[in-house]
Amino acid sequence: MIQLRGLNKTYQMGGQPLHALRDLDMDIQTGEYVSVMGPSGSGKSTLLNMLGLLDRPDSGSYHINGIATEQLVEEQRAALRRDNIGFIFQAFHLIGRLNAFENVELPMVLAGETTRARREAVEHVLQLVGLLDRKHHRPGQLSGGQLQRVAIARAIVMKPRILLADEPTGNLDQSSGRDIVNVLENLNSEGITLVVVTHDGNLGQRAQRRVRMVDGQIVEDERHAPG
Amino acid sequence: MIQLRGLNKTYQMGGQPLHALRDLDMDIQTGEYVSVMGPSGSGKSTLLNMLGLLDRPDSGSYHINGIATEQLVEEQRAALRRDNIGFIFQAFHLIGRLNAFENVELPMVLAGETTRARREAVEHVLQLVGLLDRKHHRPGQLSGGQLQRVAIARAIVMKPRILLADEPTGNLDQSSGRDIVNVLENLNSEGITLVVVTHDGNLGQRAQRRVRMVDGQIVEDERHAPG
Ligand SMILES: Nc1ncnc2c1ncn2[C@@H]1O[C@H](COP(=O)(O)OP(=O)(O)OP(=O)(O)O)[C@@H](O)[C@H]1O
Ligand SMILES: Nc1ncnc2c1ncn2[C@@H]1O[C@H](COP(=O)(O)OP(=O)(O)OP(=O)(O)O)[C@@H](O)[C@H]1O
Ligand SMILES: [Mg+2]
Ligand SMILES: [Mg+2]
Repeated sequence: MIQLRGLNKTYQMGGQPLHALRDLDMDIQTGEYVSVMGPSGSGKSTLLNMLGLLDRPDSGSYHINGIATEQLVEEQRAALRRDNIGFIFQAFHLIGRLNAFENVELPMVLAGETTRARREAVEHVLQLVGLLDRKHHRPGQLSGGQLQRVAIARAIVMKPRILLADEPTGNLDQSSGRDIVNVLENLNSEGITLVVVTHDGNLGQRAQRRVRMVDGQIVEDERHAPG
Repeated sequence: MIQLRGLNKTYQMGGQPLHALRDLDMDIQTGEYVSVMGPSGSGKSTLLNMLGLLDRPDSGSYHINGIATEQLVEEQRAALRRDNIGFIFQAFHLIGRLNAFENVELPMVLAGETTRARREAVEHVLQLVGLLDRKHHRPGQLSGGQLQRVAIARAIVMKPRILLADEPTGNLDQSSGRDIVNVLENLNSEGITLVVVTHDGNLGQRAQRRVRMVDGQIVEDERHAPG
């Protein structure tokens, strides 16, 4: 159960304030499947970064299951993030000197998982995203869509309770994109809360809950029948 | 007039050769509008990098207007590229410490253009891609789709004879994406050769010439009525 109240994020550019998020309110139920759409620059990634505890608002509150996250210190926020949230970045943020396998296993290494548990989980998710035959490739040896899929695999390898996906199919052809959407939706059907920022209208309409942002604000927020 | 004959690109990964391009043949007429589509990992960016003189094939030839580019030394290839080719990278490749204006003006600075000519051209293309109000922002202060549009503006600011676009709308909403497509097509209508790699079927079908790649090879290559 996620609760955002009165979220604001303002950047100062020269004299002019730039309101990336304005008085944003939003609730997300545990296990919900939410899509977030809107024009380039409207604040979608900024919102997702707040949800992912990667950024702090200038004002307002963000409660996860009753915990007031803005009142936690950085170590507590990091622990909450590590233990609950998987994040697929719009710009992937992979580690260039690690290969695909090592990039995906990194969250498990940090969590102290055994070598055997890591190998099983990593090979499973690499196979789900169609990259088992690329596990030894480093980012410089992968295509754009392959990089995107490594980022997706890394975000899901520990089955986080909350999965935040920032434009997860932007570099994928129709067929790979569909496979990825199936992977994400299967996780959601297992109870994982799924928030997908997307420019793809077809993907956005698959969510039962659809949010539209313009200029830092939520302008539409509707629940639909699934699919 | 571009002519590719027998292009091969092979990577050695451990023991196994990976054929990123296999015996590829292709002609592109001056002023043609070509789309290139195909699965993630099929070799589209590799092909575009060859066309952009950013990479060399292991075998085969690439003629531009009769010039055998594989026989040129690196300085000659760089000059040919600088004077004729604009490239929109799938991963943007902007310079982090320069702002949007400075990133876009860079080709003109390198070409020795005057301050006044640079300002007029840069502000014009920034306005075409809808980013005039972001010219002072550095890449770290821009959204994903804004970064993409800066990369596009940089590629077109000197009106290159050949424009190579690697997934130019992947991070854009429908409306910004349409604006960008209009910008690219207007340049093509002025005589610029336009090659667009895309996963967006709607964009791909707008080209009069449509190429499909699978596994390093061209499997379809058709000319259609425009639009
Ligand atoms: N550090 C910053 N300083 C100033 N402005 C910023 C900064 N970061 C983001 N912005 C601005 O905040 C706005 C929202 O950015 P955000 O990345 O959330 O947009 P977005 O909806 O994800 O866009 P896209 O669809 O292009 O990815 C943008 O207009 C951007 O220029
Ligand atoms: N340096 C490298 N070493 C080994 N393999 C590589 C290297 N660079 C690319 N590859 C492989 O070559 C193939 C073609 O890559 P390319 O980037 O051209 O694909 P693409 O069609 O652009 O894919 P996408 O749609 O995902 O961007 C991929 O399968 C990739 O893994
Ligand atoms: Mg974004
Ligand atoms: Mg590519």
